[in-house]
Amino acid sequence: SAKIVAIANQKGGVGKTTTAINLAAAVAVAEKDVLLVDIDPQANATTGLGIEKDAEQKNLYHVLLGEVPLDSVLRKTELSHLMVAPSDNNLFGAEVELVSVPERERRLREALQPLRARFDYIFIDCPPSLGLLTINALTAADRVIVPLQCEYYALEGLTSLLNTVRMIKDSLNPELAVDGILLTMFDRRNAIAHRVSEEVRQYFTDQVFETVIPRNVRLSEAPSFGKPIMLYDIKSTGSESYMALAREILSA
Amino acid sequence: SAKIVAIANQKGGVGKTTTAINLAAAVAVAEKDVLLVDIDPQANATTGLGIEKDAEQKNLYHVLLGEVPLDSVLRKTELSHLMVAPSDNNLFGAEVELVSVPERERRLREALQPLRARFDYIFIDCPPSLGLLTINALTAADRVIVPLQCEYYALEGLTSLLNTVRMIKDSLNPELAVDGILLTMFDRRNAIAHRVSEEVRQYFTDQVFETVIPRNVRLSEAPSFGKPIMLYDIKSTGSESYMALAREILSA
Ligand SMILES: Nc1ncnc2c1ncn2[C@@H]1O[C@H](COP(=O)(O)OP(=O)(O)OP(=O)(O)O)[C@@H](O)[C@H]1O
Ligand SMILES: Nc1ncnc2c1ncn2[C@@H]1O[C@H](COP(=O)(O)OP(=O)(O)OP(=O)(O)O)[C@@H](O)[C@H]1O
Ligand SMILES: [Mg+2]
Ligand SMILES: [Mg+2]
Repeated sequence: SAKIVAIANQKGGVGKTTTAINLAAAVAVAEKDVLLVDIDPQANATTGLGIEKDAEQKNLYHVLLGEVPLDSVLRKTELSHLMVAPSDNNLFGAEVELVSVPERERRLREALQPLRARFDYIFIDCPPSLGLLTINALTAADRVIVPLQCEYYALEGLTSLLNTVRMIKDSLNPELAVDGILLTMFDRRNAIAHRVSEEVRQYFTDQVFETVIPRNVRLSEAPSFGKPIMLYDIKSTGSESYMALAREILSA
Repeated sequence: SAKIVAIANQKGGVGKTTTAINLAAAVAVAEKDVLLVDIDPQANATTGLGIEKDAEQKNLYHVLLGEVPLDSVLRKTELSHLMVAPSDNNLFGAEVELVSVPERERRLREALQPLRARFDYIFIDCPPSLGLLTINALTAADRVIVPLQCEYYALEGLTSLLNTVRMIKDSLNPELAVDGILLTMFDRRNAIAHRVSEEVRQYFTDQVFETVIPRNVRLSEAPSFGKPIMLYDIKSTGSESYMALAREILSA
C-alpha cells in the first residue's frame, strides 16, 4: 500500500512544487509507481509537468466536492510510472465551499483510500498556507517533507509549521510524522545560506536530509518546457540532487 | 488623507515583504509619514523591521476581531516617519474566526479609517493567498502593487490575481486600481528573467514600473538584522532600486 508524503511549508517560494515534481519523477525513474497530487490552486505542479489547464476536464476540485472519484481525473505524464491528479484555479474557492461540509478535513484522505493499492508513493504538493487544503494534505499523509529555503524568513516560519503538524497528529492523523527538512536553493557563496543550514542542523539534528538541493537555474527553466529536471537536463546539479534525494528516501 | 497601497500576489516568495518593508522605508526617508500594516500571519514584515513578537502586546489580530483600535497597536521603527501595525501567528486562525462576522471583508478598511488623516502613505503586506486577509487588504486599498518574480511560475499566477482585483473592484471597492507590476529578483545572466520581463511589458505595457529590482544578496541579509536596506547597506543595488521605486511612485 502506498506511502503518502505531503510536501508542505506555508512560507512561499521555498521550492515545494519544484521538490514535488522532481522527487516524484526521480522515484518514478527508479521504477516505483508514483502519483503526484496537486492540491495547490495555483496548479504549478500541474502545468510544470506540461498538463494544460482544461475547463472541460474534471480535476481535484471536483473530487474534493465529491462529484467524481479521484481515479477518474488522473493524467499520464512523459514518465510511464508517474501519474498526476491535476489542480485548477477554482480550488481557490474550495476553502469557502467546504466550510459547512462534514469532515471537510478528511476529503482528500477518503478520496485517496481506493488508490493506495495501485501506487508505491503518493506525493502531495501544497499551497503556501496553513488553511483547509494543506490540512487535507496533512490529514491524508503518513509523512511530511518540509522544503526550507536557506534564507532568514524561511527559518522564522518553521515553528508554526511544526506546531500545525503536531496539532494534526494529535487530532486528525496519529500516523503523521516529519520525514525530514530539505534544504533548498543552497548557494554556497551566500553567508546566510551557511548560517541557516548550520542552525537547522543544530536544532533538528536527525530530521534534516543529507541531500541538499543547490540553487540551479536549470530547475527554474524546466517547468517552462513542462518537463521534470531529469528529462530536461539530466546532467544538471538540480537533476543529480533530486536523484540523490530519491535514493535517500527509498533506502530509508 | 493617506493613499493606501496593498502589496499583493498569491504566488509565494516573489518579494512582497521585501518590497513592503523597503518601499515603505524609502518613502519615509523622503519625509512622508508612512504606516506599514502587516496582515500576513507569518509576520515577516514585523520581524524584518526588528519588532519582536510579544504575546503580551496586542496586534493586528486583535484589531480585526474588534477588541482594540488600530492606533493602539502601532509600533515605532528606527525611521522617525515609519510606523508598523504588527502581525502575529494567531492571524492564521482569523480566516476561520471571522467566517460568521458581518462585513468580515471590511474589517481592515474600517480600522484604517480613523488613521488616514495621520499618514501620507499606508502600505499593506499580504500573505501568499487570495483568502480573507488579502481580500481585507484589497478592500481597504486604493492601489495594488504586484511584485512579480522573473520566473516561469510567477507569470502563471498573474491572471488569477488580476481577476481577483477586478472582482473586489466590482463588489467591495470601486476605487481599487493596479498601481503597477514590479519586476523583482531580476538576474540579467538568466534567460528566463529576460523572457518573463519582455512578456510582461508586452501584455501589460503601461502597468509595469520602470524601476526593476535586481537580485541582490544584501536584501536577503537585511531582515536578519531587523533593518530596511537603506539602514543596512545604503550603497547596495537593492537600496538604490527601492529608492528609485519610491521616487517613481512619489512623482506619479
Ligand atoms: N534549487 C533551485 N534553484 C533555482 N531555482 C529554483 C530552485 N528551486 C525552485 N526554484 C525556482 O524558485 C521559484 C520558487 O520555487 P517553487 O515555485 O517550487 O516554490 P513553492 O514553494 O512551490 O512556491 P509557492 O509557495 O508559491 O507554492 C520557482 O520559480 C522555481 O522555478
Ligand atoms: N531582490 C532580491 N534579491 C535577493 N533576495 C531577495 C530579493 N527580494 C527578496 N529576496 C529574498 O527572497 C525571499 C523571498 O522574498 P519575500 O519573503 O520578500 O517574498 P514574499 O513574496 O513576501 O514571500 P511570502 O509569499 O512567503 O510572503 C526572502 O528570503 C528575501 O529575503
Ligand atoms: Mg508551489
Ligand atoms: Mg511575505
